[in-house]
Amino acid sequence: WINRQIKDEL
Amino acid sequence: MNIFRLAGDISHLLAIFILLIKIWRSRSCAGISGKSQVLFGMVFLTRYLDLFTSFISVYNTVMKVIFILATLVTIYLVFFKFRATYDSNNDTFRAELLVIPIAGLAVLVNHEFSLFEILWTFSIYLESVSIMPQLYMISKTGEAETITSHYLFALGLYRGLYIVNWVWRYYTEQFYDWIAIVAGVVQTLLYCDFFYLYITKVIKGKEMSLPA
Repeated sequence: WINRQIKDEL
Repeated sequence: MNIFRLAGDISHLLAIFILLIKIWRSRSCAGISGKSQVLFGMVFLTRYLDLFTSFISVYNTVMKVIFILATLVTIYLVFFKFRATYDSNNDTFRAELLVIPIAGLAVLVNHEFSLFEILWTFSIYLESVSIMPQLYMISKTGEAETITSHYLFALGLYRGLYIVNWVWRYYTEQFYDWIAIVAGVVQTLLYCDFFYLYITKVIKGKEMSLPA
């Protein structure tokens, strides 16, 4: 699963 | 957020500041690859465009802004303020040979064909190899100042800790992003040779020199 809108990692 | 991810971020932050402090204190950027710094600048600017579109957390925003600003200051110090000390004769890695194929790869292999997603993918791929001009420069001159090797160690450790974070997230959240994982593994592997030298030489108090 990939959150395409929000990427929390730097 | 988990401890590995946090430790990775702190290691990354530390690396960037070790480099800035080294340049500022010695008033010199000798031994530093300006090309690697420009590549890192491109990495941050293309990855953190989401600063303008989505708010994740204060931590996230502050770290992104610090990474961008600190890298831009480093680039300014290398190419403007302390330009006279910049060893451009040894900073000869052909960076465009990295950027152009990586831009093509990001367009071809991504999670979603959209501008922000392609730029994010480009930044992930580019980050994995951005240190190559710096490693090339060290292998060309055959030496690195101790503080430069601390910088490289912290920078290599950062992505290594992110890998542990991804393993952790896979088991605890079923989260994984194979683009980040593959690029992160490549990035960490590039440092392996250096890690070996760092542990065997620098920690024992010797200057780092590479076999010719």
